[in-house]
Amino acid sequence: PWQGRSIASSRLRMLEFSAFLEQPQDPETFNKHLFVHIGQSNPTFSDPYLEAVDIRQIYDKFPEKKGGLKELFEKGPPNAFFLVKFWADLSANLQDDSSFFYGVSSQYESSENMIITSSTKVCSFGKQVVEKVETEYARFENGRYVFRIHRSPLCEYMINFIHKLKHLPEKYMMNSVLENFTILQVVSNRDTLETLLCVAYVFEVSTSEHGAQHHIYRLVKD
Amino acid sequence: TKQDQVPMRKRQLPASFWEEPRLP
Repeated sequence: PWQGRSIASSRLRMLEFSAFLEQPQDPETFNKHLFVHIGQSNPTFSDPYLEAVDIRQIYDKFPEKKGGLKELFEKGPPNAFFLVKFWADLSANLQDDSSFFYGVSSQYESSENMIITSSTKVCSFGKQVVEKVETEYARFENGRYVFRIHRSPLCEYMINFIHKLKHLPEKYMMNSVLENFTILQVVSNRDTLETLLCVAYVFEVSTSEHGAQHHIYRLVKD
Repeated sequence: TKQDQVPMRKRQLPASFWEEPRLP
């Protein structure tokens, strides 16, 4: 049931995704602030399918040359492509403190035992500015293979970007900057190079008192 | 007009794209 209703292709399903800041309160406790978060969901057949977005509407927000979003989508499979609109929670009090930890954690599951590679490209005006590539091995748990990218440190570029964004006096200014800031994550099978999941992330700043929010869309080409 | 000169607000995106969920 999760196919078409959550971030899942026929080969790999995203279980959880978060970018966070951990601030030590005292030697034994941490305060964890979530900038963005996709929690575990268990859709059923009675849930509606995700809304669709025509991928051509966002091509220019992501790398367009060789290996870009267009080429990736043409290679397929088409059911592996998603768009996530995040409303990021920037309400945390950020200070320059070396005891702070900025990280990203994500989890995936599959019925197949394989080695996955996750490429995360941060883009400014559609051009890649930094890329992180991570390789993860499967762990067999409860009848399926689970992949965990646990507490991957956020790069300097992203930490500086968040700090600069926070310093802008008005939310509309932050959103104006974020209009040209995107992230493209491609998870592939390390050995066969098949695309397992491709998630395009776009952002606004949350105005909610309930923290980070998101909408997920299927990317299609009509 | 090149697509990269078109603001997101003027593109064909679902209405929900501009509606922040209010879930706790």
